[in-house]
Amino acid sequence: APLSSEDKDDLLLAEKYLRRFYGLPAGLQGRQGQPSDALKAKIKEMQRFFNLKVTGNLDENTLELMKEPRCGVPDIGEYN
Amino acid sequence: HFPRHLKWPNTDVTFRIVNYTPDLKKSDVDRAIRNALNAWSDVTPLTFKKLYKGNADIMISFGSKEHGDYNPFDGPNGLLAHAYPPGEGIGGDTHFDEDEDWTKDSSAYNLFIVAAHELGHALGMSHSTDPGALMYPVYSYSTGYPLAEDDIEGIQALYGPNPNSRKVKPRPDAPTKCDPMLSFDAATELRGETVIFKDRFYWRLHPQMPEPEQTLIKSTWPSIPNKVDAAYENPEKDLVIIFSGIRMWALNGYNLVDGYPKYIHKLGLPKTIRKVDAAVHIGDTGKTLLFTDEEYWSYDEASGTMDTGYPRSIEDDFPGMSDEVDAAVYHYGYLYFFHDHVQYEYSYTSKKVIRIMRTNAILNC
Repeated sequence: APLSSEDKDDLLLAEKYLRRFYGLPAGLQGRQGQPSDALKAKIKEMQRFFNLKVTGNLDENTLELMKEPRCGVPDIGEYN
Repeated sequence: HFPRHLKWPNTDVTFRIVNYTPDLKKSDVDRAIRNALNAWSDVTPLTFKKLYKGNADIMISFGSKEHGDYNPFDGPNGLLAHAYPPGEGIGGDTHFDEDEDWTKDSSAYNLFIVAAHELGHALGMSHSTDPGALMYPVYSYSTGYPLAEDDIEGIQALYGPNPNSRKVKPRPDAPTKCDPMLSFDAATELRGETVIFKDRFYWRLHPQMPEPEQTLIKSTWPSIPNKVDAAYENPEKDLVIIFSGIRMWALNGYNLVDGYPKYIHKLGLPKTIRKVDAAVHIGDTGKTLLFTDEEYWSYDEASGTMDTGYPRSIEDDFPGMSDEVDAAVYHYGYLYFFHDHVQYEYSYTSKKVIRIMRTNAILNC
């Protein structure tokens, strides 16, 4: 079934967040409406950093944290 | 720290405020930046000299969207600011998103708090995973000295301690939910959620959220003290009462109710009582039990008076329980008492302890 627009928005938000703060490579991540392995790995990395339950899924807690106001400096990775 | 542990080679660092936000008076911006720098210089040998022209190590500016570094801001909320680690050129530069509403209090984004965090980056600090640390990447409001132990250890690992050490009182680290020795300060229901207070933080447990959420008390309720002694919900009045020392506050949902704080003695407690250890409302009887040291009181919510014959001994009336209580909640005929790292499940009808668990079992540990 096609993704609801709310799910699509969440996926876009997550991609943008993970690209900016966790070095997720650019490119289409959820072509079939499912997060790719690369996206899942980055979600896990973020969940580990924030002491969330590490599922690799965009659960409510993870999305809520992604929407919080924050500093623009990446949490991990080489600083460019 | 950033990779390769980037830091300034000298301890005398210069800064320049390139432009100002119209949200605040110039003097307020100057003060926020100076105080933010002082937070770091208090614990290190670093000194900061202000320049008014030319190139400084740390160039501070306000800008919106794309503002000259190909690292654009995003309009209101979301990204608040960013800073570059120590280095030549853009290194150390600190940028604030002008699309945010900058304040010197808790009404919007507090410039001092954000500046202290960003200047931490400008000195070589990366993000902390400790939600109680200043270098945690998510904004939260707090008062008092901004650095936590984690921040101080981090900056001193780069520059060493301040040789003329002024006494600073670091913020304690955030409590960890699965610490086996964890105790609670207070617990209450709030419209179907459970809220647990510990130090400067509270955990929010929602039936549809798999993991508890930890937040600074000041971040949600800036006017409530950092230490909560007791709390209870009166669902009939849709109020949560929060006790700290001899004062109490009321919440309707997450909003503070006007007319508070009030003195706890308004409830009928004698003036000799200086704090309430725990409070719980028993919906079936309409009574609220208030625990103080080894005794408890019964408050009748309907009449707004303290019941006669109290205080009574906790040990006598709740057999099997410890004689003091840190926090208590009531669910479907069962009272859950918390004392130190132990939780007692007490049947209100059969008047006995049914189960003993770890305090943090409620936090899925």
